[in-house]
Amino acid sequence: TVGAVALDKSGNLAAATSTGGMTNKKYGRIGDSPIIGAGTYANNKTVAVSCTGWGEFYIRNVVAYDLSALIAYKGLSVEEAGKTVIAKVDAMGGDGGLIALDKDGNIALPFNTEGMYRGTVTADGKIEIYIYK
Amino acid sequence: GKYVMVIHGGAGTILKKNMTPEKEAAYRAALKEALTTGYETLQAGKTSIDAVEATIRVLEDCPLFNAGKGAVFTHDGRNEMDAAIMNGKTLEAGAVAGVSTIRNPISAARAVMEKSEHVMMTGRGAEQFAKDAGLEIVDPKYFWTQERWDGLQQALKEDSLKSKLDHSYQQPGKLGIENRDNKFG
Repeated sequence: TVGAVALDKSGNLAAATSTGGMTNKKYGRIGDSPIIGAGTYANNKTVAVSCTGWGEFYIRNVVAYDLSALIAYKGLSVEEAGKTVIAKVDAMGGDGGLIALDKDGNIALPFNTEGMYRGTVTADGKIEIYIYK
Repeated sequence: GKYVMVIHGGAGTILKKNMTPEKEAAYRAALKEALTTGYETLQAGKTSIDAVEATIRVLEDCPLFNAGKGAVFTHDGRNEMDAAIMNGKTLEAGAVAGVSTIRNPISAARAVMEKSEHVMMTGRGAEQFAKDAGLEIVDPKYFWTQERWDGLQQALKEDSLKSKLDHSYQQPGKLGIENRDNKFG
């Protein structure tokens, strides 16, 4: 699965996710990536989110929207909200990660696996790339 | 500094001991290319929607990642891809699921968002819509890669062995598939 979230010069957020699914899947199984609110969500008032991992747990926890709701209703930072939703996935036995970018340009990249291919770029063009924990 | 873009290329069992320097360099280069594409799109004054679509297209065209060209195989030996996009300004959203002939599913998701009154389309209907929207349609063979094919053969072999050795594996009412980390692709 791949994902991207962005904040443009007008202050507008966007999120996108694309996936090849799971190896050996049957019966037309669909994961969280194409489900708005589960694997993908964006709202200018809060955050843009793209998820990756064991899709069933992201669907059942409505992870991307939950992260946004924690910011909107509980006033959490994007980092706190990110940790919270991944902890919920983890508690149910799921794994994976997500990327989140809030309306003010703050980020969170939580995951509970050995690694996650991930990268960031700042307004002044500084690129950082990480793979492992 | 203020961040303007974040990307991911999937999560899972990614251990340094299993990674060759060449492969790690290839992943880093691909992620950098995707970020650079998105950043340049934003710097050109285009929208965040333009930026995420352009970025995802780079990752979909790269066989290293489980999307587009690097998609994993289903049990039946097919590539079935999904994609979604959402505009934070308008809360418009678009998605496609179970598509096998659209070169860049993320562009199909955007077409659903912008050129239809719907949010999600699936399978052949989504492929027909993408074709009508002028997107690039490819032979499903385009998505075939040796590494992903070998991954399916290994998974099939493991499932076959497990069903023979573990009599509790085929439980009544459990027709799904076991999700193991190595199946994320």
